[in-house]
Amino acid sequence: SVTPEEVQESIRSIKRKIAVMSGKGGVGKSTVTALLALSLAKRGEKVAIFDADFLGPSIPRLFGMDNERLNISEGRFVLPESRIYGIRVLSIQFLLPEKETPVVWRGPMIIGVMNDLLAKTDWRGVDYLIFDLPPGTGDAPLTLMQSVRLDGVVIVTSPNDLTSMIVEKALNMAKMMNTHVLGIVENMSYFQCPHCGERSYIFGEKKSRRLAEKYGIEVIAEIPLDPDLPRIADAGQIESYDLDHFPDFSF
Amino acid sequence: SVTPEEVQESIRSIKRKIAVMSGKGGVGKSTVTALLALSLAKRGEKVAIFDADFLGPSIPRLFGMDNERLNISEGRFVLPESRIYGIRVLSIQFLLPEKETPVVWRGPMIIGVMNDLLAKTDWRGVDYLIFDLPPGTGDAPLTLMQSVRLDGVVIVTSPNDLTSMIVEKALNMAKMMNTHVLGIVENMSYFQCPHCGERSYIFGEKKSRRLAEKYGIEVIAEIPLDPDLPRIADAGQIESYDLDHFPDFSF
Ligand SMILES: Nc1ncnc2c1ncn2[C@@H]1O[C@H](COP(=O)(O)OP(=O)(O)O)[C@@H](O)[C@H]1O
Ligand SMILES: Nc1ncnc2c1ncn2[C@@H]1O[C@H](COP(=O)(O)OP(=O)(O)O)[C@@H](O)[C@H]1O
Ligand SMILES: [Zn+2]
Repeated sequence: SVTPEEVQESIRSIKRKIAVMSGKGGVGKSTVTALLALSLAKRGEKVAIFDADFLGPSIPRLFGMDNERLNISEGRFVLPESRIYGIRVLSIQFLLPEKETPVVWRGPMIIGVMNDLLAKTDWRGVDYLIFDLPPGTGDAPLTLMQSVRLDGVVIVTSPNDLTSMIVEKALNMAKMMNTHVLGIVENMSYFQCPHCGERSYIFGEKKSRRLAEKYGIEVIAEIPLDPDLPRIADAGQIESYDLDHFPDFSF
Repeated sequence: SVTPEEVQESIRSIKRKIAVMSGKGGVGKSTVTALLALSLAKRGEKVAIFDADFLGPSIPRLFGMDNERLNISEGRFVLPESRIYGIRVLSIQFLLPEKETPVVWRGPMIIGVMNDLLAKTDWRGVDYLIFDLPPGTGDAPLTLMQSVRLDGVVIVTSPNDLTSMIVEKALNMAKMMNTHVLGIVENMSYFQCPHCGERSYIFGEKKSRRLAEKYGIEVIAEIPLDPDLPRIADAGQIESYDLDHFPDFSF
């Protein structure tokens, strides 16, 4: 397997490396990763996404790349690009026989493959690399924070105490690993009924503001529940989503 | 650390052992685990829950047991019981200094602790043991299916393609490990607006029926989005939830 120096050498040319994490699954981490990538790509940046959620890869589906394969040129992986904005995607799914195949791997296997993919991919021309991390604070986030000097991490949460409590573990992990927290994205903040226009706070209300104050960080965005998102995600057309929830995001 | 025989010996007295898994995080696996436990406890069964989601334990919060500790008697762990129905809970959270402390463990550590807790807990008198599994198909579900002869597994999903695709990996894992699938619970099926009574299918519609047909399994329950659930979960009072979504569940 590859050495940490080989990983560092391979990713040296990338200008910015950030990770999107949560600790809690299902809060919309992959969706936020895709929307963040889209916002940066629309400004003319060259963006790549590393779908590091090996056990539940969903980035390929969002971009309609379910059936892509990884090509090799001059001994390095060449990443497929999204249809409209040319966002490059690296996902374990491109190495699986079928997308329904479970990756039933123990931790050490995940670490080895992650470092392999980082070292053997051609990252030339990439301005931003965004890592979509799996839920939890286990092997994948740990390996990443140890192998890669991240410029920052974006934390995704939903507006309730239970989720905030688990997301706090991810915040504390980032602090322990001296990784800069760029801010919090609160997702599924409320639901606006399409029939009568009333708002319902299904998962709770404004809990992320408290979390942000406690840790002295910024709330980057509050994204409401939007039935268009699962619909266009299922159709593989996240690039057609018009709203930009990250117009001022930069660092 | 303990041997597989010691684990088998310790859990031998438990009548039924089932796991609740999903593959995808945030679909409501812990909530469904708690509601299933409640349904069985209300029928007079003695129920225990093993919160095997080490990186994001949420069962203690649901039952208002955030500040519980594990006691030891005659060299074995004695589990705390819930206030109203005496549901016993085993969670890594009871061993952590604070609930915001992240468990930043690699796979092998999780496996060791899991087998330790199974072997060293006093399970006498327990009719049903329900495992709440973490998202993914990694170390924890793998260890469980190898160490414990499960009577069955309940799969939790939400009504959209992306989630179904990842949940399918969990279904295939159960098949690979010869673990019987008891059925599918579709959660967050729709939202009924409290103001005008109209239904919105925020995450999609009826996708789980297709999944169930494809694998020849039953849909055990379809649970709508209910703002009471996050509210009473945050308050630690899941036992006060009146609706029983599992009246006919038995095996
Ligand atoms: N703001 C939102 N409104 C509606 N659905 C959303 C929103 N954000 C995410 N979703 C949906 O919720 C589910 C979980 O999102 P996903 O990005 O896969 O979460 P994670 O990566 O945290 O597991 C997906 O079906 C996705 O389409
Ligand atoms: N049917 C439901 N209606 C409303 N909120 C729900 C429902 N099921 C779960 N939730 C909420 O969704 C979040 C995720 O649920 P949880 O049980 O923690 O999922 P998982 O264990 O799959 O990560 C929690 O805030 C929970 O309160
Ligand atoms: Zn309405």
